[in-house]
Amino acid sequence: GSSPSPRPAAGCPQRRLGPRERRDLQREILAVLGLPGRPRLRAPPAAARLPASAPLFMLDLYHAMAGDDDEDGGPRERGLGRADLVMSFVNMVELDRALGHQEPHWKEFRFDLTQIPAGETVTAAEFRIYKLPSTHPLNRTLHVSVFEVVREQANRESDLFFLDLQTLRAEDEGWLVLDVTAASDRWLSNRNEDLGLRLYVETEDGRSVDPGLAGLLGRRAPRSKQPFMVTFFRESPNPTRVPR
Amino acid sequence: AVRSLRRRLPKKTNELPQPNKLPGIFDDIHGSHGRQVCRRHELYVSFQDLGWLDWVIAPQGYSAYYCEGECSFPLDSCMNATNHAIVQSLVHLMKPDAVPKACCAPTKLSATSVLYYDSSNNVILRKHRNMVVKACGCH
Repeated sequence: GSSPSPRPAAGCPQRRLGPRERRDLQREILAVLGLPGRPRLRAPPAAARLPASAPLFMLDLYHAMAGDDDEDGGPRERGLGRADLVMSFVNMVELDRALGHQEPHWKEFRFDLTQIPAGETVTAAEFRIYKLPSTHPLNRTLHVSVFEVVREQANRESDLFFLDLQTLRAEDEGWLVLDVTAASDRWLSNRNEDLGLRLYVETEDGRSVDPGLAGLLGRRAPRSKQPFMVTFFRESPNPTRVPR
Repeated sequence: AVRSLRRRLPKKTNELPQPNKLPGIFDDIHGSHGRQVCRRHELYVSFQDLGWLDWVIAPQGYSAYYCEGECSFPLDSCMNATNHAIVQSLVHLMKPDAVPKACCAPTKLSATSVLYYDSSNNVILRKHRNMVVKACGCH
């Protein structure tokens, strides 16, 4: 006949969920989203933290990514490339050798990378530091270079590994983005060897400049202009899932 | 008859399933026998209700869409499914114990992203591919 059979569906079980099952299902969905529970935050509520530089940058990234999400993903993806996970790292420790006339001047930045989940591959990493216009040195070209601290030595300079160099004018203002992918990659494979990043500023004739005097802002800067690191990860093809 | 029929066949015969539309004023959601046709449903998980918005920065909640409903194809109906699903439904009518009914399942998925703090106050942006059901259909 033209009407469907009155027999119950044999293939797909369909039933309403009870309130407890519904709650369990919500927990499962959150776990799938990587939100298994509330973290133990070490800082004041989000309202006080939101104007900080890293969350603001990440929120911009989220809006860009949300636009991509609506478009099925795949080859049309923009901006974030192949990244599944983006983490920003707050600068935990800042060391300075900019006091007095001792040269060369440098600034060192350290980050807590212990929270990176297993099974991720680094696709890119950036160190972002804000630069204000500087009148010292006046009308000069500056070279800003960043190094990974590979080994600390007791009685001499630390061993460094060159990562990136940017050339700019002393009067320039804005976010300076330095490529630190190589260091992030190494830190991910050897998590105990995270000794930080070291920043040098030089004039064209090779004279060392105090990064602070060159206009580069550190931890004492306004929250929206503090330096941070952002790392882009790609999930491994076969992520290990906890049985649930 | 076969020869003439072949001539009239469209070139593209292996089309992907037509997704079921979201219910509109002309949609027969409950079908002709009070049963709900295969369509998209929503289970909204509110991060605000859970009190998580102090550490989940965005979004405010997650729409977990899922597919639910009957995959029945009366012969006079507009068949919103693959040929395979229609044939499977007909064979199911003949041999219900041997062949299961066609399933109401997602036909189109998209990604979603979540932005949140971890316990070190680092901010994490995580993208989940093939997470959001955009359309449902019968398979």
